[in-house]
Amino acid sequence: KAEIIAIANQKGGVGKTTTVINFATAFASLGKKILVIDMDPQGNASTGLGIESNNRQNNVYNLLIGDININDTIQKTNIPNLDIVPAEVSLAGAEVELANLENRLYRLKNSLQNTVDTYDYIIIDCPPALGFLTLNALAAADNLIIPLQCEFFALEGVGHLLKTIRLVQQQINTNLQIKGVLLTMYDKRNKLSDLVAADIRNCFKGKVFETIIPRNVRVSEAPSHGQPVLLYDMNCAGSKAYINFATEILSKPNTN
Amino acid sequence: KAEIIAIANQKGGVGKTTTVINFATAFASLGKKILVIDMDPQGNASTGLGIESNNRQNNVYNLLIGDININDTIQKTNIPNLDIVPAEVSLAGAEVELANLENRLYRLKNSLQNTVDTYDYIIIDCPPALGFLTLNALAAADNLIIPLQCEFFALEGVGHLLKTIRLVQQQINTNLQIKGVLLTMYDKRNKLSDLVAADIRNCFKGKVFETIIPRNVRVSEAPSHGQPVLLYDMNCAGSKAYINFATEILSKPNTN
Ligand SMILES: Nc1ncnc2c1ncn2[C@@H]1O[C@H](COP(=O)(O)OP(=O)(O)OP(=O)(O)O)[C@@H](O)[C@H]1O
Ligand SMILES: Nc1ncnc2c1ncn2[C@@H]1O[C@H](COP(=O)(O)OP(=O)(O)OP(=O)(O)O)[C@@H](O)[C@H]1O
Ligand SMILES: [Mg+2]
Ligand SMILES: [Mg+2]
Repeated sequence: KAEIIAIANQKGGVGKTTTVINFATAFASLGKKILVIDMDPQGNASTGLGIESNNRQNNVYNLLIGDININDTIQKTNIPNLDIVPAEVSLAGAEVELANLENRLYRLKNSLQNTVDTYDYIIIDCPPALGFLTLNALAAADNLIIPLQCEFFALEGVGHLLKTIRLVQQQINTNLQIKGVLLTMYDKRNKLSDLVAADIRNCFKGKVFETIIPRNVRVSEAPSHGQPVLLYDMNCAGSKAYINFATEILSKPNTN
Repeated sequence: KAEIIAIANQKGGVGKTTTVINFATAFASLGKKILVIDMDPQGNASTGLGIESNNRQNNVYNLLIGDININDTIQKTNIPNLDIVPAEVSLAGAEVELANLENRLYRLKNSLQNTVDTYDYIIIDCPPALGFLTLNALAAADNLIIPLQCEFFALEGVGHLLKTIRLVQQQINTNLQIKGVLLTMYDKRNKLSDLVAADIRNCFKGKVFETIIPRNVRVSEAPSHGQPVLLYDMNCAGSKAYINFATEILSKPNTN
């Protein structure tokens, strides 16, 4: 049975999508069968994994609102062992449409039931908000990874995120656990990165992953080639960090 | 009568809040009377302008949902000529609560009527989404400034943003104009920045501001001191760019 991992943080631009794309690719290259769910209407994870914007007729919106079988929305990527349910802009409408539907928080969870036995991991990319799309991801997930930029504003929203997670754990998904906090865009030349990293470690005692993802220009270049950085430049600091991260996750067995 | 400017882009982490804080401060230092409206539940603009999180009892949530007079929510900042209506985390609930209210798109516009004669400019920070909070800002605004990071994913969401703006112009606020696109976090060492900047200029013919905001570590350090970068380090590249930006805006009179 697949372990379902959501990557969420309502703060924008902290590296959620970049983490989904590259962590999923690293896992796939280690032989794990991976399904990525792109729950962000911007569709950045779909683009970063090479799915053309005109090739997303069957997508997450159909899954949540249209009630079609997930197996009709899954596409192969050109990365072995890595499939995706893509997103496109229609998904933005789902945030409001979900508000009036039965089972509005469990639509994703119910859909995933038809495919949990096919994959080792299902990895969900979330938009920068704590609305129905992210709540659907948290309702469906066993574990949550929180990417945190090593910047001052990153700490501001953490309290609200933790409060929301506690509510989800009490009322929607008692199974949900925080697998850990991943420090991203760490810049060793910037003394702020160290201060913020120390603050984050203090706040999340023991839950901060050893692996730190450095700010690395090759990481931000890769999406313009429709490729994960692991394929674009596998020897750069960004790729090495994401490979270390996948290895670190594998060493922490799923406790659910 | 104040010119109302919204700073919006649903892509996260592109520099919306940083632009609001520093552009507003530059204007205030040029003697303009400025009111900032923080429409983002993360409350980053409020923090960056030094409003302690326990000093936001009267805030944007009360304005939109509680119907109190805007003049009871306006606070002075420690920057002369710069006032703010702060945000705190309760605002996250407004996204859903607004859905069921009368005049749900015009709550902010109606509130601002009581204060347009007191200020030269009213500047609105938006969250990274195109929900009711951002739609309220677009309904109230005369002009819109779109910060765009010089990174590949930044271009992805622009189509959707422009479509939403056109809908707003047709159905909600015929007055709304795009004042321009501001290139942010430009890194001259990264060849991607130039490629993306060229793409953006191509897509927004004539609407891209001359001023480019460089990636500059002092900009990201300033919020941890509760100060705009203009006060934290007014000689750094980031401050100079925001001062140039304010001067450029003043040279483009409001055409509404
Ligand atoms: N380690 C890194 N080094 C350099 N650039 C990075 C790194 N990680 C991400 N980026 C770049 O930073 C930007 C933001 O990253 P990304 O889009 O993954 O964040 P996000 O949290 O998914 O954003 P959103 O909140 O909009 O969904 C992107 O342009 C991305 O290419
Ligand atoms: N010119 C710059 N140079 C360096 N860092 C910057 C610059 N502009 C913004 N930043 C930093 O980048 C991060 C994102 O900026 P900011 O929070 O202003 O973006 P935003 O679009 O408001 O994000 P959100 O979508 O979450 O509201 C912040 O940590 C900020 O300090
Ligand atoms: Mg993303
Ligand atoms: Mg912001």
